[in-house]
Amino acid sequence: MDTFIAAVYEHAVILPNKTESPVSTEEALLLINKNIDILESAIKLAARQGAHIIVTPEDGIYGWIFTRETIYPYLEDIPDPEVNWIPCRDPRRFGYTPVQERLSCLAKENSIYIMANIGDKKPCNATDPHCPPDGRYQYNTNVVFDSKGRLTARYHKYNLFEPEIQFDFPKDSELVTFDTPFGKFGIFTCFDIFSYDPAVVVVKDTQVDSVLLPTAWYNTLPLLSAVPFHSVWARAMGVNVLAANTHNTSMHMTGSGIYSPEAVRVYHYDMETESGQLLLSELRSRPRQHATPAEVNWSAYARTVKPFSSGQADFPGKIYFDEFSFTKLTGSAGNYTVCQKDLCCHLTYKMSESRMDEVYVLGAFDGLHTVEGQYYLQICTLLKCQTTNSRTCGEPVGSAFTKFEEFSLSGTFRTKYVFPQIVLSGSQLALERYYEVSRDGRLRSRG
Amino acid sequence: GAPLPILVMALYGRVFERDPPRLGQGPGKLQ
Repeated sequence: MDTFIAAVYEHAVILPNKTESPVSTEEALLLINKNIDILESAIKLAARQGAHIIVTPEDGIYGWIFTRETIYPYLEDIPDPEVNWIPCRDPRRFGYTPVQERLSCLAKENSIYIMANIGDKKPCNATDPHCPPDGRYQYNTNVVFDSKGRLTARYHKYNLFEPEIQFDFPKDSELVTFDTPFGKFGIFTCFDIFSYDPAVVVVKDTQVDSVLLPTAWYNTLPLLSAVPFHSVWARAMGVNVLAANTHNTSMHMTGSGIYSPEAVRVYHYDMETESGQLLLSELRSRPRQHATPAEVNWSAYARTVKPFSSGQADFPGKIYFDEFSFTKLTGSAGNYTVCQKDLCCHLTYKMSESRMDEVYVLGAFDGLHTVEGQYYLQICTLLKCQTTNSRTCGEPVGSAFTKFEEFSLSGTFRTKYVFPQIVLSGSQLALERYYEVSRDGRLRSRG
Repeated sequence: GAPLPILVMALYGRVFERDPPRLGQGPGKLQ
């Protein structure tokens, strides 16, 4: 198969009531089945429209409001796929596993690959020095059932988000892949995309064509929104990405999509309703055979530029807990440079007109992000401040009326993993035809 | 070449070599 039809479902998960003590297994299954009822409708609809594979979100079957103890009734023992198991045909082979049985039957009856995110439990004892005091490991787990209902892949999330106290970190990273008639697939989960291992490694070392990415991603504007980041990751890594996000507007969770290396095929971002959404798109099965991403030297241009003098003082400001160095843009056109530590960011721009009621800054950050996980960032950004007060620069903002006719943004990066993104007024993604990335590392307007 | 109403534009760089050991792992999680 040269192409296939991919589906993702952004699911508004029905959450459990917050409780201090565990519910019964029957009560847990009641909630699970309410969620799978909704997923079943989406799976059947996707299959009727010709989808070969569907991805459902992280925490999509019972949510995330748990302690280590209260999630336990929801967990199942998920065996290694090497056991060659079709739960729909042999449901009691590995104990009581009603969730795997139902997912397997849905895959088999609709002849579609299904990826779902559930919890795995594995007993341990004192011979294991890392065994938790309650005698079991609990893992955030992706499972894939093939179109015959066979358990085909199992992946334990390696880089847990810090609030995921209900789960354990696996000791070792797992590079999980599986082959299909429509290409080779890799799997990881949500926050894993920020890491080298397994996210970059699974693409580089196993040469997958497509990545399945279930997430429960809350958008932290202005810089870390699901759709811009996931789509540019697909482009930068040269693979298809099928990203299914949980939908919960009060948690700012929305933003699912199907992305190829060349383009955003389809995406969904909805902060207005509480509805789920099915997305489908046709993708190339082996995108690497058609195009490899152009190698970009991300600092080549910026290192040749003599820093522009802005003639005004830089000032500090925070974007999601990270302290940036900002410099304010004055005038409808200009050249600016702002630096922090090893990183200098250069901007050349021209606006249609400079408005008195909107303020933009150029910002630089070179440092370790330490909230909800620790990861080192180098960021150059042009952003609109929330108000004309400079102290609001870096706060989320929803609309912009200033229009940029030309722009060129570059920086003296010390990494080749740079992800360019442009978000427009109304949180809309700027499509590829409006900008380009030059081989010398400039993000610039076309035309 | 259409003018764009930009909210935010960014070059978002990840420097994996400077990450602390085991990205994302909370202190003492396995102990």
